[in-house]
Amino acid sequence: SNGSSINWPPEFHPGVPWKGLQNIDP
Amino acid sequence: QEPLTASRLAAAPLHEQKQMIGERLYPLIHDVHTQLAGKITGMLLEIDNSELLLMLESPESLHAKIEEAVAVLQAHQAME
Repeated sequence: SNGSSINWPPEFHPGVPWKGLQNIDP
Repeated sequence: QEPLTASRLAAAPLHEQKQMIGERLYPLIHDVHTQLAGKITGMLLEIDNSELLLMLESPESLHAKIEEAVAVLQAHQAME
C-alpha cells in the first residue's frame, strides 16, 4: 500500500456531509 | 417519506444530490450490514445518480450492489 487508499471508501453517515463530495464538487 | 425522484433530485444543487441519495440509501444498507453501512453507502454513492435512483426503487438490484460492494471492500482491506 502507498497509503493513499487507506481512507477509501469515504464513509457516509446520516446528517453528516459526505466527504466523497469533495471529489465531485470541490 | 416521499420517494426521491429524478426531478426532485435535479432540483437540488450537485453537492446536495449525493447527500440526499445517501440519506435514503444508508438505512436500507444498515438493515443488511450494520457495521459496514457507512463504508458501503460511501462506495455506492460513487455510482451515477440515475443508477442509484433505480436501486432505491429496486431492492433486488440494491442488494446485489451491496454484496458486490462488500466483496470489493473485503478485497481492498485484504490488500491493505
